Amino acid sequence: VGRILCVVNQKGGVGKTTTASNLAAALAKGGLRTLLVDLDPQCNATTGLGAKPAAVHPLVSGFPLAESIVATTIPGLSILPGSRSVRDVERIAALARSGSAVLETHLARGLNAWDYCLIDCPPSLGDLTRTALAGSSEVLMPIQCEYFALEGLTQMIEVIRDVMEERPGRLRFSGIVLTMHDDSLELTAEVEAEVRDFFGEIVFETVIPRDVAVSEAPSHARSVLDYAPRSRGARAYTELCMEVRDCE
Amino acid sequence: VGRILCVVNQKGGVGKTTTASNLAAALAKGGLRTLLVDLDPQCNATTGLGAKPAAVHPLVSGFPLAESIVATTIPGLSILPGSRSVRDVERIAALARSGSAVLETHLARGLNAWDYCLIDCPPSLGDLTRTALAGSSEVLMPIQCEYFALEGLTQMIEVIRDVMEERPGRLRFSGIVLTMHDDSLELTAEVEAEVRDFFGEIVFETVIPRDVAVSEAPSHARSVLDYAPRSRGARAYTELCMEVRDCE
Ligand SMILES: Nc1ncnc2c1ncn2[C@@H]1O[C@H](COP(=O)(O)OP(=O)(O)OP(=O)(O)O)[C@@H](O)[C@H]1O
Ligand SMILES: Nc1ncnc2c1ncn2[C@@H]1O[C@H](COP(=O)(O)OP(=O)(O)OP(=O)(O)O)[C@@H](O)[C@H]1O
Ligand SMILES: [Mg+2]
Ligand SMILES: [Mg+2]
Repeated sequence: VGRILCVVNQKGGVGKTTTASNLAAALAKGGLRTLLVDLDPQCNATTGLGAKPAAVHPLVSGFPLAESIVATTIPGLSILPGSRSVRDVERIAALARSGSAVLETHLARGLNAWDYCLIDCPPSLGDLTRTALAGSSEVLMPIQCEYFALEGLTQMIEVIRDVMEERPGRLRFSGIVLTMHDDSLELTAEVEAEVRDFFGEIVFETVIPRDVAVSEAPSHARSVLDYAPRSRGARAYTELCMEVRDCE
Repeated sequence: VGRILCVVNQKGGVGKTTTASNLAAALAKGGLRTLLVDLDPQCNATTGLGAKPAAVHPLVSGFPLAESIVATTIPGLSILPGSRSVRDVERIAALARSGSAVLETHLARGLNAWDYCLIDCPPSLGDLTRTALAGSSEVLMPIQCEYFALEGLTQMIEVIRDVMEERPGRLRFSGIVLTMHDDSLELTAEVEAEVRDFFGEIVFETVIPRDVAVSEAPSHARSVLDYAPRSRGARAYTELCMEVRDCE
């Protein structure tokens, strides 16, 4: 079974979807069989790569996950689409709260044919995120170079630690990546210094610069690697991919 | 009873907290008795104005809301702090799901001594947001000038329409405000054109420009109006306040 990275952060708009999608694209371009799983009811990861949201959420459709997985325009990258159905999301939450391992087993069984799986989570510490953490082998946390981004980190770390204690040895913290990094802003330098002081080694060397090409790419249903291959954003996600692979 | 504005958007990081806090500050500076209610477990609105998150969430503490309300450094602006307690948030969600009007009555009773109340919501369509909508008289929706910001709008509108149908005549859509507007980006112009075409009159004339002073202000526990009064961000929130008051 390959590596299953859960891309989480309760804070909204920090670059979870952007990081999950572009890192998945870079891994696929590196020849690895990669699956992007969209657990966010907003379905940004799904539509950002040109796929369609599922009418019924694959986790509660009753079919094996493999039947819901679709290809993308990138060879080697497939996607498990999300669903906008609020009713399905509530069914998943109720299942997760019931403590049964149905969801986790269903997720685990569906993910074992890939070298890498990246799970995009909604901005919350709720049941969808906890289910995703329980089914993952690693946590990847994007942190935006903004003041509010530092606020909720302790809560987030506590939830991750809870999941690690419930399933010893299954989940490890693979890294923090700084996003929307802007060299010209003092605020960026302050946040970066604080995050590196606090978290040390687990913060990736690579930072993702603020680059409009990154935010334009999804409107063309492309990753930034295909939309603007020579952009700073594309180069940064390629470098992040090499760093993530270094710890295979 | 005054106006109760619910500041919502399921999409994360679009400027909900920034708009709720700075608009509340501008209303208070205009001589109106204003209350900022922090319903987001991240408590960004609370700490961004220098207050402390409550150990027990005021909505489930068993005390009248008035006992949890604290003053801020801005005369005329008070805040009902949020709480980071995940257990309390779950109790609120369970109460909201039970359909009982306990929360709504508790919220309504606590908010009737103010000219304006602004409720900051988490990035979700879950129970906290629905409870807030049910207790409000108006909806104010910040939309970021980004591609993903257009994605989940239909779902958000559906939830708001549900709440309006359950309580006819109580809730109206007061407006959409475009945030992080950057004149130099084509993407900004495209998103603005699409939002104004689709929503027409309810989109405020005033747009909030991307301005680093806005994102620095909370780290000094100040609104941008006090932190950088001559900044473009401060002027924009003052103009937005005048537009909001125009429809009194
Ligand atoms: N490096 C970057 N440069 C410029 N814009 C970026 C960058 N990364 C992300 N963005 C833009 O910032 C916005 C937020 O990013 P994104 O949607 O990926 O965050 P998220 O954490 O997934 O949000 P949510 O919490 O709503 O799920 C998007 O509009 C995205 O296009
Ligand atoms: N006009 C602006 N110019 C520059 N930065 C801004 C502006 N408005 C908001 N920001 C910054 O963008 C980030 C997101 O804003 P904010 O936290 O208010 O969004 P939110 O919708 O409340 O997020 P969440 O979904 O997590 O609650 C913050 O770091 C904030 O400081
Ligand atoms: Mg996302
Ligand atoms: Mg917020």
